[in-house]
Amino acid sequence: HSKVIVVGNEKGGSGKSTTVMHLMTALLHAGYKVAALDLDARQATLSHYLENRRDLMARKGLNLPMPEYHAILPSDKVSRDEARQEDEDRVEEAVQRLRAENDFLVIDTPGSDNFLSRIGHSYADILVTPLNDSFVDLDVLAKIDPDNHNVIRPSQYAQMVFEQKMARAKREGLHKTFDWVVMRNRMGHLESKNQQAMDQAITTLAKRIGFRVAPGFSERVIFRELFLDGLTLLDLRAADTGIRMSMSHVAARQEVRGLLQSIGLPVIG
Amino acid sequence: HSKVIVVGNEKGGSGKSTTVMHLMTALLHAGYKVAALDLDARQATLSHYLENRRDLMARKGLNLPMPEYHAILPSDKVSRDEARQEDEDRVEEAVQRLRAENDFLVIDTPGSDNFLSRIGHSYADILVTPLNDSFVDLDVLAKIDPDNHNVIRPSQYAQMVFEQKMARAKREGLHKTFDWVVMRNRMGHLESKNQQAMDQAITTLAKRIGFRVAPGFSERVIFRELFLDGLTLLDLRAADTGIRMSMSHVAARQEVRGLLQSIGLPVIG
Ligand SMILES: Nc1ncnc2c1ncn2[C@@H]1O[C@H](COP(=O)(O)OP(=O)(O)OP(=O)(O)O)[C@@H](O)[C@H]1O
Ligand SMILES: Nc1ncnc2c1ncn2[C@@H]1O[C@H](COP(=O)(O)OP(=O)(O)OP(=O)(O)O)[C@@H](O)[C@H]1O
Ligand SMILES: [Mg+2]
Ligand SMILES: [Mg+2]
Repeated sequence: HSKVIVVGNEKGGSGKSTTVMHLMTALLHAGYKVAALDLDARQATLSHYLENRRDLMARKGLNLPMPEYHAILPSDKVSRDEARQEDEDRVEEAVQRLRAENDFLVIDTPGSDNFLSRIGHSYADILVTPLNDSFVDLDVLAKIDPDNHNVIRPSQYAQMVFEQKMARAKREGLHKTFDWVVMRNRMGHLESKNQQAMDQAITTLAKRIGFRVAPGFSERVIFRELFLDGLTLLDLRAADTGIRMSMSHVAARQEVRGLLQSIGLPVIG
Repeated sequence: HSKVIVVGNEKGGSGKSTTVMHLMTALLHAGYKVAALDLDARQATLSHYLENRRDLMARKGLNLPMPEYHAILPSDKVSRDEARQEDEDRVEEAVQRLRAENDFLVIDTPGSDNFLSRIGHSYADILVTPLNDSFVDLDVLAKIDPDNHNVIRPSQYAQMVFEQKMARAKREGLHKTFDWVVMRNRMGHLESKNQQAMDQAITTLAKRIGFRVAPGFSERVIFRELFLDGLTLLDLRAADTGIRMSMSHVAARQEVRGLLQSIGLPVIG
């Protein structure tokens, strides 16, 4: 039975598309059949990444593992209710089809709130939420007390996740829910007071709103510099890209492996 | 005559709200009357920042300069055309009122595409677009050739900006357009090949799609660590926050001053 991994966070720029690209290529290199669904198809970071990957393969005669791919734009029906219904039908059709034919389906979602994203969340077996190491990012998960960093109340994204868990249970039975994992992203290399304060707040929040904390990614250029070629560091062994493996590449690979392990996915070689 | 500064970029997490907070507090400390308009009112980073600022003032008995503030949520009318009309009317009313009573109106927009954001862009005198130092971020401005980093074609956000310039000229006469400034944000402290490639691509793009490049902000914890108190580094002199001014604070202040100068705004003391 295939697994659906949704990468979501209403906060923009937290690292959703970057995380999708790295999870996807790691699973492909581990020999699994993977499908990719882009629910942020106007911005299309994931769609363009896969286009860049196909172009590179054509230009350089390389043979890289590719996922089955599909993208869904928001419905353009004039009535909000009809648009919602069309979004729901399209997501359901795509998820059912892509799950049936692959071991994993990885779904990228937009850094904002819309029907497509909500419906996509309701199909998750695993929800991965990347988060910048900042109280600005944490603000969409919960309101935090400035003096003692306690949780005052969950925010709009945590509420949305809770609603989609309920929608999932209603659709497929109470036993069916998803595993919610939060990962810190773009972590600074120097320990700071801000990082410690974030540590404390996230640990408190995890218990309060019910998610697990996964080891995250540090701020490393290698996580972003291969986008134009449609590659990630997981591809570097397979493709003769002429890029030298540095200490940061090795550390970044460890971080990807750490994330995979903590969300119960097969680990890269 | 007041100036409207819109901070926009469809790419999530590029630093829009952070830039708004710093521009706004710099102008307030320079003694100007400033209004803030939040067109991203579901995520509400700017609205929560100002709430946090008010709470701090109440808690600590501080007196900090505050902007006049207004937020607009997207219309909830069921028909798309009626919703668009309501969005347009609400933005027009707020902009006309806030401009009349203040020296500057600073507008925060969401990291996605919607009517409110488009209409907000059409009222800009100055449009500031923050950008992470990454080809992932650049992708929403233009498609870039992976081999020579030339511009293949403008992307959806550049096209939206062009459309709003036309809407502005139609509404207020051809002589009325806005100054488009792109600033790099979260720049790494080590020069990398990626940074140089970004330099080249942005310089080419500036000529091709018509924007100026402003000096940007480096990756510094001080740009994000005061969010829960509703402060920025510009407030540190005025408020007895017990935070020591470090070398990074001094450098960050220079960066904010550099941005103000390059967009023709009064420089902070
Ligand atoms: N660990 C990392 N190290 C360095 N740069 C990173 C890292 N993670 C993400 N980035 C960069 O940060 C920016 C935001 O990442 P990304 O676009 O993946 O986030 P997102 O959540 O998908 O954004 P959106 O909300 O717009 O969809 C991009 O410029 C990306 O290249
Ligand atoms: N120069 C900087 N140094 C350090 N951190 C920064 C800097 N600029 C922004 N950040 C952090 O990066 C993240 C994104 O910034 P911000 O929320 O201001 O972007 P945005 O464009 O408003 O995002 P959205 O698209 O969600 O509205 C936040 O966690 C913020 O604290
Ligand atoms: Mg994305
Ligand atoms: Mg914002």
